[in-house]
Amino acid sequence: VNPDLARERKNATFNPEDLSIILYGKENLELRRKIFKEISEDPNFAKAKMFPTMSRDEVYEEAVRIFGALQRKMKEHGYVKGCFDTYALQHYYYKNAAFIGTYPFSVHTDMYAPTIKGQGTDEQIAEFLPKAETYQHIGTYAQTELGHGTFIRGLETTATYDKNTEEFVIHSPTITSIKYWPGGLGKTSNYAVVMAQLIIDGKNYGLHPFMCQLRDLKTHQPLAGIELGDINRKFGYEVVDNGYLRFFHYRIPRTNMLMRNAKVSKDGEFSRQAIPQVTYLTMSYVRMGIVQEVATLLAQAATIATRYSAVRRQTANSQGIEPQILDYQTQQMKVIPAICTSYAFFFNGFEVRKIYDSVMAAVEKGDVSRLPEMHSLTSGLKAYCSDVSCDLVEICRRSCGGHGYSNASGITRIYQLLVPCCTFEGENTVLYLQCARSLMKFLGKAQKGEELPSSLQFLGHLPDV
Amino acid sequence: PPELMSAVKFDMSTLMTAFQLNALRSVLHVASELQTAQKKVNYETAWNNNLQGLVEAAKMYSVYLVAKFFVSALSASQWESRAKAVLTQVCEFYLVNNILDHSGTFLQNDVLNPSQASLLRTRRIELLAELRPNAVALVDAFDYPDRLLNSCLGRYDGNVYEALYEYAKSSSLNQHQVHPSFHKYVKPMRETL
Repeated sequence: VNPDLARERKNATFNPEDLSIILYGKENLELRRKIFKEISEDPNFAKAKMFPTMSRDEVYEEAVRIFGALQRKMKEHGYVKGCFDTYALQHYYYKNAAFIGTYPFSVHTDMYAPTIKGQGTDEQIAEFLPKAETYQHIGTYAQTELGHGTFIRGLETTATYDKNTEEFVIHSPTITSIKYWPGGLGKTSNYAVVMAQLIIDGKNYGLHPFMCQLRDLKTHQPLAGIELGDINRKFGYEVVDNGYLRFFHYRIPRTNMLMRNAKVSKDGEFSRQAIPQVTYLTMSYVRMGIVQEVATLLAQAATIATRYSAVRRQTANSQGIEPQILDYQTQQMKVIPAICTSYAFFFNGFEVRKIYDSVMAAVEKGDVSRLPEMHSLTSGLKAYCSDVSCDLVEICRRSCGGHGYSNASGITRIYQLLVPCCTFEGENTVLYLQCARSLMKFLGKAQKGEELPSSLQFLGHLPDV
Repeated sequence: PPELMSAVKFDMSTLMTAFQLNALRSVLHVASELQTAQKKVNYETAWNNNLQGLVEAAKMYSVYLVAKFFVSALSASQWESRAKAVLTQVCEFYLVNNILDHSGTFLQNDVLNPSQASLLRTRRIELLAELRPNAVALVDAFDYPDRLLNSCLGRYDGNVYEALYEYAKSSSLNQHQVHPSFHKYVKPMRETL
């Protein structure tokens, strides 16, 4: 070990292990290390080191291969019952094996399956979820369109009910209505949850989720009435086949509309069981995930920048010794905010998760009163945490001087993973405005003396101002 | 609150009061601007003319939330005492640094006065020095293995320069001592000049 780093560790006033236990819990920490050891010793995962020199096709293929090998390994070790119960574990497993923060199946695990769980009826969950958990159905979540993003009421894809055949006719009426960007849509998925405007007898009933089969389950060929493919190269995320999807009057059975929150009967009768905002729960879930994910990416960049700052020496002092750059106040102002913000975001992630879980438990009992709070909270925090993390990772990169620009730093990869977090699941300015709209509504409630949820109770302190 | 107005030293509770008040005043400020604007123009135009203020209010709300969650995690915990002590420093630095990062808003909202901001700047420098000896241990605690970091600079063993040298040698351009482009393009170009 480099003597400077060894000395730093010796002089610390606490044992890092105690802090690791605070962050992960003792059991999880042991499991993380066990998995890491297994992966390090498994030749199946050695080739992944070649990612930076591979073509896009090779990167995609290698990512799919690693994912398959990991699933088998996790099953072999008894880590998986349903893969979605071990979501965090799977992410950790994959990242360690492949050096990258994502994989072509991430929307399948993060959005497709949770949407079935959250928005399907009990019968639909029984039908679709086991197939998703065993990857018989590989799915994605197709909401964003070529010409439409966060403003989801503006989506154009239609699902028109045909009473005669008891089917929905899914159609992309314009070029701007082509589904665009969903991860895994290009080549990986054979199913998608498609968000479309429900139309019955010429009347529009708003946006609803529909299960659409995209490819033949045996041959993986696209089905008739569908055109789909990969959207081509991006700034990063090369392992993911973000895709486009166009429907040409494509028919699906009536029972493929996810009907926990709203139903269409055989004779075309529409009924709603929950408020329309329930449809947006998947987005809140993903935004919560982003809040947690950016904390880990920032912490990785902070780790790299801090260790390097302890090793690197620069500019001789009056005794002719080059000090460690970590001893310069300016360098400290680069790395210490990144370290402290990482910790703040870790704890923030835990709290948001707790709130989300309690809101979901209430929703399952039919209480949807806290959904607006959840929406406001996850919109604001997703935007804020990803903005700040991006800025701080760039500062970490600069804190490594010229070497920070080399892919050898590892920070360039982290930056590529962080940048898209500022635009996917809602561009950050749009999300701040969604949050602000909620704040204005809650302020109105506060002025009327109504009770506010815990994260918004500060608005009730009007007499203090 | 009087304890904030007269503060010459900021403990966690005073700092949190400042965050909360700043978020509240940011929201109230833009709400009042919206209300005034709506007397002259319709709701939509009033909203569009106040977008920057609305974004600022949402940001200050988010800043407040992160601070609140960090402080409440810290106060509710029964952690190992030395780890908790360093986490308390981390938290204080986070709060102070964020107030200073958004000092324009805190001053504009009359949450702080300039001399209090100056006190916080001094405290931030003190905290930098207090955290400096624990910087490496703090990142070690994140427990990221080298394989995940995939970084020559952030290696646990600190053998940075050896790793950078090996990384350079592995460049695909180094597969040939003389790259084929030399004979193909450089030589002919030289001959024509």
